[in-house]
Amino acid sequence: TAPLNVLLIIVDDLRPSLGCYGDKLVRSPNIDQLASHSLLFQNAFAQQAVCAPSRVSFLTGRRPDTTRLYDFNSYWRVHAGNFSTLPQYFKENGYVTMSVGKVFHPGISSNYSDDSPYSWSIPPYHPSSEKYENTKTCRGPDGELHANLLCPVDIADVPEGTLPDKQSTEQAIRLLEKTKTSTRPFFLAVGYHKPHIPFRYPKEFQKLYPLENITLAPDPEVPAGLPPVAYNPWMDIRQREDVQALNLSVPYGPIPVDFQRKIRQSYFASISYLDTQVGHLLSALDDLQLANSTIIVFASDHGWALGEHGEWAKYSNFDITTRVPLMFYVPGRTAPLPEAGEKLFPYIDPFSSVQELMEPGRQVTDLVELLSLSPTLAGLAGLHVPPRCPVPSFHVELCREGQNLMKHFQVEDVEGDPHLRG
Amino acid sequence: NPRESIAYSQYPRPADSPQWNSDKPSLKDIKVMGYSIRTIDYRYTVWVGFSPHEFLANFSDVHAGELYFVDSDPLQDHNMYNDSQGKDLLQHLMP
Repeated sequence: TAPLNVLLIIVDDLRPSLGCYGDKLVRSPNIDQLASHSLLFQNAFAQQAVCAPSRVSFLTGRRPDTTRLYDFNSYWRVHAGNFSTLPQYFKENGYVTMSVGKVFHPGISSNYSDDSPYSWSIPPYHPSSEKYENTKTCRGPDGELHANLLCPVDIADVPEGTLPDKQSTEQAIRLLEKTKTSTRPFFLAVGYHKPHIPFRYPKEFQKLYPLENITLAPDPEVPAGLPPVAYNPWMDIRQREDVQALNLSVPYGPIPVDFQRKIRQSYFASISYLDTQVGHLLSALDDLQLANSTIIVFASDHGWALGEHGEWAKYSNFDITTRVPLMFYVPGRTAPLPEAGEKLFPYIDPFSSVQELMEPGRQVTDLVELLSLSPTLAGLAGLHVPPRCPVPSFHVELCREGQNLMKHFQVEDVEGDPHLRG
Repeated sequence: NPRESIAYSQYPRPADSPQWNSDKPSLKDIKVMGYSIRTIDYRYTVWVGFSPHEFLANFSDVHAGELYFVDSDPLQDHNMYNDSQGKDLLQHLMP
């Protein structure tokens, strides 16, 4: 009967290229293991395929036309309305709310404060090594350091000898350890930066994806019938030194096929690196005996085009850029409560040759919106689900424009299984 | 009924043709908004005139349309908007 804790994992620019979404190439054993104990939404879509608008939308539970944030340059509380946020709602319901890494998009869109103090009980944590993310830390074929798109690194070689997501995992584990002595439930949001560009990851992960195994996108040409207004000219990756050196034509490129394969290789390698960080975080949660009292949500803010339709990056309405991974682990509801000492999330090394097939968890194919994350999470935690918003709702602080997805969590035969929480 | 599940997305553009700020137009430069409706059968998108001052989309000012059918074109490479009276569908879907 104690309130459930919440661990919200948000991954930047992650499309559902994961084993649990049917991807045969990508090694994501720890995320797949989470999925095997979760309810997985096969068709979840972001409301706008770019960071700040998507994050403000699902964290306030309002559509972009209500937050009026289509770019990066306004703070909804000043610009549109004093909308309450998901963490704020939990904080007002007695939770200790904490932010690690990239949860809100930094800068104006979260008031240069990750929307503190409204959303968070303690100052949000940002990894110190993030400041090197876009600097010249990528060793090129010439042996010099560059600010490249493709940036496999030797950890020993980079400033501070670490990477932002590693630091975020370490901080999140420290916070979990501290909650063990707290009487109040926690809401911990962990925002991972990879696979957002630059693809800066420990270079050993490249070995998981030998170039000869990397294909092009199944449809690498710009479709004949695509209206020019719909096309995203992927201007961001063109700023990177290694892409600039290709002297690509604007706006349609194309990128030489060998470099296309390298981009895809590094995106997948970044995913496996991210998977190890999620694995360390979840196994620490397990070791602290918190797996039976914590809801875990795994999602991303939008997808990413890897050459499909001749496009790269996000910035469009295609499914490839709006479809996101979305899964909820709810102890005693999506999986039986673990027995004493049983491990649900032991760390799995993506390099281990034995990649046991993971039993998939329950899946939902209905289309759902990322907007539904906040009302659904409130309901799963036993909080009152905020009411539907009137139209317009600029004057309403607490309401929701997304559906409550609780109907998908009904357990078939609660009576049949004493383990399942009623 | 899974057929009833719908997901909406949108994306802004500064112009009808790709240009340097097409990916991330600032609010003041947004001239067009692409609104998408997704069901398990299709994705329908209309790119309509948008006023960043009134925050108003003009569904009578359609700059372009997209219509992809999931079963026959899962990768969304064959835009059927012009071929299948997409415009009529818009009238039908008008809020």
